[in-house]
Amino acid sequence: MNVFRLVADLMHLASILILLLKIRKTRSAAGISFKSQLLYLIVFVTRYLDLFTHWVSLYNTAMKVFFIASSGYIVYQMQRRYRATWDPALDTFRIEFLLGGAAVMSLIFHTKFTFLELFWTYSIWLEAVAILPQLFQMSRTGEAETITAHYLFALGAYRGLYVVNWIYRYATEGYWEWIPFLAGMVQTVLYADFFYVYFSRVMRGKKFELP
Amino acid sequence: ASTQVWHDEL
Repeated sequence: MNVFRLVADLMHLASILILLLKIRKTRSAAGISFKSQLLYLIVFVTRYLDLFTHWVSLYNTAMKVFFIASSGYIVYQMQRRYRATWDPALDTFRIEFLLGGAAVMSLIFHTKFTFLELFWTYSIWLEAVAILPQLFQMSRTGEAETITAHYLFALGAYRGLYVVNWIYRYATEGYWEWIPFLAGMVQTVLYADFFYVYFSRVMRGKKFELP
Repeated sequence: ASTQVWHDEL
């Protein structure tokens, strides 16, 4: 564990707590892409299948359980209690391409052709693009609530900091895995426009609005 | 030896 990874994990934790707070406080899931939330649920379920086969640490297990449980809870609540608060007509990104593309990528690019490893690799490729429906929805509406922008910033910073962690781990331990590194880079590049608007507007107290 | 790749990250 190093400081980049710890802060990354805490940012990820914070992002979910901010999202839960947003939904509870505004009593609405407006502005949140259900499709992105569904993709994150698939990401965590497929990645943490090793929960039952590999023990790393209490920290590792607790975080995995939290990420699966919270993403499941959000998907469930968006379908139930908050169903009427968000508009599916705005959430029109075709996730079939993301689900299929990640499957193809994991079948071509993986380190071992085993059940667990293929699902783990699938989750890595899928996570890289899981934010696209959310970003697509925001580009259509042209704006976001400030709390939603904070949620997205924390979520984007998490994978961005993981990229820094991988460079640090390579330099200090010689540990290197190019698949998550590449996927983390792709995700960070997809976030570039969002980060720009976040730093230039939201951090200065203005509303998140696309030019 | 395990044929599984070890992942210690989240």
